[in-house]
Amino acid sequence: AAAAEPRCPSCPAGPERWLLEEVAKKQLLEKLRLRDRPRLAHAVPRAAVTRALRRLQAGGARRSPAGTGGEEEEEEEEQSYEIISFAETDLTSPSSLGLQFQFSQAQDQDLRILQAQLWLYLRVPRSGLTLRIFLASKTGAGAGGNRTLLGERRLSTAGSGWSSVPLLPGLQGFFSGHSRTLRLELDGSDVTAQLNASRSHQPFLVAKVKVREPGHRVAKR
Amino acid sequence: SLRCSQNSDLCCRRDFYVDFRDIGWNDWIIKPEGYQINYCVGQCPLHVAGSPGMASSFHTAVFNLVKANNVQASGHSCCVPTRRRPLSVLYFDRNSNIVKTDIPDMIVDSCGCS
Repeated sequence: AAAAEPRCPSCPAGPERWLLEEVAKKQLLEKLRLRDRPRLAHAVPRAAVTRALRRLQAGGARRSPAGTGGEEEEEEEEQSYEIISFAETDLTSPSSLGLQFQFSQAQDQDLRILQAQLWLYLRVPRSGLTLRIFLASKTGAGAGGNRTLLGERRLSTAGSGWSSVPLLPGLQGFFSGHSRTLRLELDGSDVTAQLNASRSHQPFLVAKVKVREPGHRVAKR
Repeated sequence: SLRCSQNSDLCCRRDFYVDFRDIGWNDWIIKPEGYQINYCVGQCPLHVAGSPGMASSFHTAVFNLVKANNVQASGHSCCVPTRRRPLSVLYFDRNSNIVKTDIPDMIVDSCGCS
């Protein structure tokens, strides 16, 4: 009998409840610019998600507030996103590793990248390690081919741990284009042996993105 | 702003919470666990129009003048949200990327007569 009764006398029930849930679904999908709810093809391991979120949270706490004055006002009109994308790895050459990311980039969006960092779990030898991150060309020329240097970092503290490499401003060009697959190449002295890319230590990219709606800009002018 | 009760049919805020587990969306929305989608409902008699949603201002004065002159256009007044809050969402997109975003104006905080 208790189960048959509504949760509270003033709570909507039946068709009204269904209608409100549909409104809530529609509103969320519209605001997230999604046509339908995402169907996850492959689940990301829980441990990888937890680690990545912890990294993102730590990064957010360290970041200083955004710009001031007019810039801040302008940014209020934009919707911001923070994205964590997990890499699929493949061996390009003995000294080079390919990292591939997929993005669902809606058409007609004016994206501006505020921050982008690649996180890797590495075992740094005593002699140190120099990492170079390249944006691979669309044709996938591979090591030594047509590619753009995005970031370089020298790691000198021996031991295992997470390291991050900032990828701006070189990555802005990718997000301005229409490509949805980002391919990075990782070069370093025997980097493939030093990188731990196991399921719970999957390399990931964190990007802070602002979307400017075309309507807003026209209205502003 | 009033919260709805059974004693009055005046414009008020009705609280409604959608639990993502109930609609099967908890697999792709990591946080929050649900969406507090409140809404506004109730009647707006003419004497209530313009308050409490409209602050005492030049606009209130003009609106009262219009009401006093009994212009037909002023006859309609609606119970509408007067203040909203943003909602932070952490979710998986179709490529299993984790996205965090703050969506403005998602949660109705208070209602008033337009």
